[in-house]
Amino acid sequence: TAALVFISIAALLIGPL
Amino acid sequence: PHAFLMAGWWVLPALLGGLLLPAVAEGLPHRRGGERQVERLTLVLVATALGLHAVMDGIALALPANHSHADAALHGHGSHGSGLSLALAVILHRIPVGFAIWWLIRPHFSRAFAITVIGYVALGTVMGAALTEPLLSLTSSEGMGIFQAFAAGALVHVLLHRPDFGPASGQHDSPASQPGLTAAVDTR
Repeated sequence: TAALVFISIAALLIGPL
Repeated sequence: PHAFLMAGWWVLPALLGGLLLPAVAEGLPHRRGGERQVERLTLVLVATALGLHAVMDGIALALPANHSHADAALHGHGSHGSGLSLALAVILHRIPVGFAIWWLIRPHFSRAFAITVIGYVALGTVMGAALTEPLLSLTSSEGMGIFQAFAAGALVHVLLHRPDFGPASGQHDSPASQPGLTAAVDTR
């Protein structure tokens, strides 16, 4: 779960970055 | 149909409310001149919707690990890997969510505010994943069915909305006269 949450937050940051 | 199973006929007024509220909100500033208040109300609605959405995403991410039903599906019974497919879907749709927040909020607010909104969504996801068990009973409740119907109505409004040809367009000169946040809600 922690890994999935981490990946989902990373996906969220693609746009801003 | 799933919302109807949870909440019954209450989904119909909720659906209509979701369909009509954005249209009413768009018309308000031109009738009363209360643009700031509408924008503030829209901001609260957007924040609530984004937060709830993030929490539900977090719950969906925790399902393959925590939920025994999804776990059984993962280990060879029934639909193979449905829990992980849901997690993958959540992760993939996060990419456009990030773009949406950045492209819709960043032009109207400071960089710090846009970063705060991203952080808020991230925090909501962590909360949803951490509190899956107590929150899971909420997601199958009547209230959640009504909320989903409301959200579905708002989405129908988004699908039907044409800034140039829509019923609201006659009330203002150009799409550019829309408050930015109202446009943001429409796009979402």
